[in-house]
Amino acid sequence: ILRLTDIAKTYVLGEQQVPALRGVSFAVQAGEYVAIMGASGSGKSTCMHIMGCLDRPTAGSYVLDGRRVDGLTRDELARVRNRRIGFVFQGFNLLARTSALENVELPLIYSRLPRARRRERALAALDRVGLADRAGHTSTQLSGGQQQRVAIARALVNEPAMVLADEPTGNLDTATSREIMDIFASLNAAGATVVMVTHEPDIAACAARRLLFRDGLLVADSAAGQE
Amino acid sequence: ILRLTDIAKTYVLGEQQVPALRGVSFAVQAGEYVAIMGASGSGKSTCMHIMGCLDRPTAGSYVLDGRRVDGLTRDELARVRNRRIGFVFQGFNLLARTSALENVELPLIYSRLPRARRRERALAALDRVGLADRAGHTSTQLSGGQQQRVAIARALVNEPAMVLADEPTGNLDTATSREIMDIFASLNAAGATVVMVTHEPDIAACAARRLLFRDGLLVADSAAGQE
Ligand SMILES: Nc1ncnc2c1ncn2[C@@H]1O[C@H](COP(=O)(O)OP(=O)(O)OP(=O)(O)O)[C@@H](O)[C@H]1O
Ligand SMILES: Nc1ncnc2c1ncn2[C@@H]1O[C@H](COP(=O)(O)OP(=O)(O)OP(=O)(O)O)[C@@H](O)[C@H]1O
Ligand SMILES: [Mg+2]
Ligand SMILES: [Mg+2]
Repeated sequence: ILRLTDIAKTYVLGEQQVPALRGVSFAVQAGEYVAIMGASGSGKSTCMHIMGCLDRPTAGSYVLDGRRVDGLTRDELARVRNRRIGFVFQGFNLLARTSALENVELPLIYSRLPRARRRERALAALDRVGLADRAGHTSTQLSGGQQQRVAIARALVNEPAMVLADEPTGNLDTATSREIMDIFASLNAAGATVVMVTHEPDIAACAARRLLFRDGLLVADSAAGQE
Repeated sequence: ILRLTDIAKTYVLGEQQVPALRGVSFAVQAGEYVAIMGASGSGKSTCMHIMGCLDRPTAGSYVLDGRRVDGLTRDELARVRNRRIGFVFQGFNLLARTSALENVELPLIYSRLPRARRRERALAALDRVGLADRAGHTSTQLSGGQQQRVAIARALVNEPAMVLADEPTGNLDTATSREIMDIFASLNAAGATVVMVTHEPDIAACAARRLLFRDGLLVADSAAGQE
């Protein structure tokens, strides 16, 4: 479903250059379940943002669903993203003065669904992560783990073909993490491609394949040599 | 060093009441190392904010360093907080368009230190968490785990008597978590009281005592029955 070839990303800060990704190449088949691990600052989120069409690489090619996307305009990227990809941000990225329900509804705004149907689907997604009773709270009225679960619900509400989750259980207790991992497992069983960044080995063990990043490079791939 | 007695906190949202804490009582001796665990939404962060003088309880008493603080004004609370407590927020709470160095310097602004000395201490704190080379980056130019470490450095720069850390390793890989836990261990060895919220059993195991929260109540205390 996706192929990264020699993807590089360099940030420029004044006179300084920060090479966040230094030539990363790998492919993911439709329906795979991949875990990404690596040290803090090794480039995982940067790679996830490029994969999620939220950012463009400085160099290299990104082919998604058979189509080269690294050269697309912002609008074209947004359209690809909204239809096909659900993204759970490491920092949640919830709208501040907006309720949990409205935050989860957001990806459905561009769909043709009438308002009542959007509300219904957003409420069902919140219920799935155990937050039906927090639908009216804004993000400052939610605990850290509740904010994280709203971000997860928002990523799922559009029933995306590919889910990219950046540290989705970082603020969740073991029992709640288990429930969230069950959701990802059932999405994957239903055919969705799941790519998840995590630092917890127990969570990574739920995936069929593991990628290891270090200093902007892919240094290990549990699927390598299995073609 | 601190004693909570029947601490309750109820949030009011329009007509609805959310009882985040429903009568929590425990004491912590100076120099202890305590871990707090519990399900998402069980009241851990709410309790930490009250302990850190960042919020006031709806009911109950909070005695810190022999002094009743639940009735203090905002200014008085701020003074107690700044002198004695280092707080690592679950959501980091870094200033957005401000460099990592300036964020870490912030608690020193009220001290009598000259600017050069403040810079020096802030840089030393950043170096301690492995981020000396990221001093000039703003929070949007840092990875999730780097932002978390800046929040940790900021909490330590004032050499506080008590450190309250809310999920300080939620975004850190195992190796970096180990380094951060070593910092907390050495602070505790030097006499600081450490209270840490975590959902990871390995991290909780570094503490000498564990508190378990559920639905706004303290349901277990590994020190109970040991007086
Ligand atoms: N400002 C607020 N207004 C209304 N309800 C709130 C507010 N802040 C928190 N709550 C509610 O209080 C409860 C406890 O929140 P708290 O942040 O203390 O939980 P927590 O144990 O830290 O959870 P987590 O592990 O998810 O971080 C939650 O159910 C939350 O929805
Ligand atoms: N906008 C930016 N400007 C400059 N440097 C940046 C920017 N964003 C990220 N970086 C740097 O790029 C590197 C990779 O960042 P990235 O967020 O991909 O790391 P990560 O692997 O997700 O880390 P973590 O596990 O801590 O979340 C980091 O060293 C970071 O400081
Ligand atoms: Mg990251
Ligand atoms: Mg919390």
